[in-house]
Formats: sequence, C-alpha cells, structure tokens
Amino acid sequence: STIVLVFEAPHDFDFAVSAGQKVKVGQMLGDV
Amino acid sequence: LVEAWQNTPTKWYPLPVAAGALLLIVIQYRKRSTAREVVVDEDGHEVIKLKGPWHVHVIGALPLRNLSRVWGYLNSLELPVWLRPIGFRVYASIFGCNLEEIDPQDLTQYASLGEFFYRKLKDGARPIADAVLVSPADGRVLHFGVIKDGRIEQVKGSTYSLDALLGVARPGFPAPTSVEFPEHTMEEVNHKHFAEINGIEYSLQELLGTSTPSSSGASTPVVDTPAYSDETAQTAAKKHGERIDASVPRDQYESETVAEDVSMATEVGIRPMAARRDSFTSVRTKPGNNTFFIVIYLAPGDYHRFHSPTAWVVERRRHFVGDLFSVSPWMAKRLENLFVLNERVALLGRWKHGFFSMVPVGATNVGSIKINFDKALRTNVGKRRDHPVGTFTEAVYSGASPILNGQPLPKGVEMGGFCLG
Repeated sequence: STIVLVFEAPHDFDFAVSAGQKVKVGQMLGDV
Repeated sequence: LVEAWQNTPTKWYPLPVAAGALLLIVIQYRKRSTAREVVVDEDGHEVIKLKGPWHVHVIGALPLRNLSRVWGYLNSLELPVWLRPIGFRVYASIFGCNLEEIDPQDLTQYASLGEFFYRKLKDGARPIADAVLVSPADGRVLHFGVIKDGRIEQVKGSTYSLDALLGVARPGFPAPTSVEFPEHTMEEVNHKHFAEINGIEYSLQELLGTSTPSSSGASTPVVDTPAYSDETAQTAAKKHGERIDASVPRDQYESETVAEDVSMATEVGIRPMAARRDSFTSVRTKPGNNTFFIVIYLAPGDYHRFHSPTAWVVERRRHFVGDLFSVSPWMAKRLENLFVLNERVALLGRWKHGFFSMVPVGATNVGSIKINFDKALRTNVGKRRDHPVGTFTEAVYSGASPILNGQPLPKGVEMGGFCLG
C-alpha cells in the first residue's frame, strides 16, 4: 500500500528525508 | 472407477504458454476499450490509461479486484489457536515484523491473519517528532519534491497528474476558484466547538496543538479529574504526546466564549469557516508557497495503520473506485499512472500553510482502506455499475466540527489503516 501527501507550504519548506529511506510513524518528514 | 484410475494411460501435452498470455492480452484489450468509454474525457483532458511494458498489460488483464477480495476472504478465516503463534512467527520472520512492539503481544489473540495484519502498536512505540510534518506511516519514502505544472513525478521520466490523483479540475465542476475561505460571522461560531476522535473529546486548543507544551511553551499538567478520568483518553493522549488540559472541567469549556478559540485557530493559521461554497475544484498556492508531495510505500510486514502527519482539518474525502495493481517499487517503475489507476481515498483539507491532502492508495493484497471517522466508507466492494473505474464518490465532514467545517486531526492521532483484501 502507499500513502501520497500533497500539501501547500512556504517555499523554504525542507524535507528531512531521502528517497529510499525507511521511516516510522511520527518521524520528522520535513519542517519550515 | 478404480479400474479406470489405475489402468488409464496418462499422456502429457505441452500447453502453449504463449496462448495463455495471448488470451490475457485479448481480455485486457476488451477491458481497455470498454474502459475508454468510461473514462474518456470529452473536454480533451488527459485520459488516464494503462501504460507500460507488455507484462504490465498481462498483469492488467488479471482480475485483480476479485483476486484481492478472495485474498481478503481467505485472510479473514479464523485460524486454530494452536497454529496462530507458529503461523504469525513465520509471517513475521518472512516480512520482518517486530513482534516486541505489537499490542496485544499474545499471538493467540489474533483470530486471523487479517487481524494480525491490522495489529496495533504498544503505547509510546511511535513518539511524535516536534516538526510541522511527520510520517503518517511506517514505510519507505519512494520519492518527494515540488509539484510543477500540476504533475507529480512517479519515477524519473514518468509523471502523473495531480488533478487526476485528487479529482479536481474535472469536467462538470464549476470554474476553478482559489482555495480561499470566506470570513466567519461571530454568531456562526457559537456552535459546539468540541470534536470527538476515536472516542476521545478534544477542545479546539488541543486539536490545533496550541495547548501542547512544544508549541506554546506552556507546560500543562495532566491531572486525572472526573471530566477526563477516562482511562483510554489519558492513555491515548500520552501515547501521542498530546496533553489534555484535564484541569478544566468540560462544562467550563462550554461557558468560555468561543471567540477565544477562533483566535486560537487563527493563531495557528487555520481559520474557522462556514460551509464551503466552492467544491475543491482547483489547488492554487499562495504567493511565496509551493505545492509539495511525498510518497511513502508500506511493505507487507510494516505496521499498516496510518496516523495524522500534522495538525489539519479534513473537509472532504473522494473515494476513487480503481484497479488494484501492486504498488511495489517494481510496479511503480513500470506502470505509469499507477497511483491514479488504483483504488484510493483522497482526503482533502487544509492546514496552517494552506491546502493539505492525504491519499491512501490500495493495492492487490490491501484493497480495503479504513478511515476511523468515516464509517460510511467501503472500498474494494464489488463492481458498482454506477461507479465505473476512474470516477469517485465524495463525502464531506462538516458535521465533525461545525466551527472548522471539517474533521480536525491533531498530529499523530490514528486515522485508519489498510486491511488485507
């Protein structure tokens, strides 16, 4: 299964993950 | 019969495998021609269709939805108690499940593989990070980035349309309008400002994270009083790192002016609103903002309940009846438009920075998507004549919280999950 998030955010929003990285519920994905 | 069984000579003939593949392609071709009738766009909009190498077409010809339902049925069969610990340990070792963090830990309590698949985790197993956006699920990040020209990159060289994924800008919708919200008149806000999620009552402050120590800096002691003496409420609140202001009895909340809550909501950028008049017909970003996306793949062994990735308000959901291709990275690389072909539930709403949506996408083995606050939702149910593949049914959640005109979700709260079949 897959989850797609689509969202609006300030242009300086930064992802804190990389492609292929394993993540857990509640783990930081990104911040402004 | 014995005579026939024993003395009849057995002759072996090679079955031409190519004939089988050819049959599947013919079935696929017939299916595609009918599909074209259903999803062809009169206004010349993009037609979403099965594209990819030949073996993808072969897979496309398989009766995936029926396979998924049979798979779901088999996994709902109750297993003998003695077989459960052995069976689930084998499953866990094959798919890499961590049995230390599941709840309940006693494997005999899971009556079927489907129940084990939809297992819960222990309290505190997933701490919520102090960031505006956290992962909604256990899984692997497939890709992420900024959406340009309304297209999302699926893999290098292949994109799919945001509009198709979320069902906006479709023919028959009113002309696109921005996602701005009309101002609220005060008497309209004098509604009940509570919302209930998973049986736990939240005030607006708790829902929008304005009362959590991390965002407001104020430490709110958790005190066990009659108003919140509900054990589950306390446990759940602790589990998600949220603190319920238990020191204030509920009726006092009711007596406070709600205008304070309105300013609270405004403070975190989510404005209360009356029922929307436009119908999410277009996603426009404010100056200085971008539209971002991230795709997370959940492997079969992963924890399959998903949680709220941020503090947001879900206004409506669009259930797309679709196919159930596998969504594994292998298939994502080969099948274009995978995420707009598959059955999915697009949850549309807003957070403090503007538009926010979360789209759980089903797959062959997990075609059933559950949303805890949407009891009416049924996915992966028989072929509904009136909802051919590629169309969607829509429901709005304005009843959940009239002041916010939607279902408010704090960061980290469990929202639902994927079930087998």
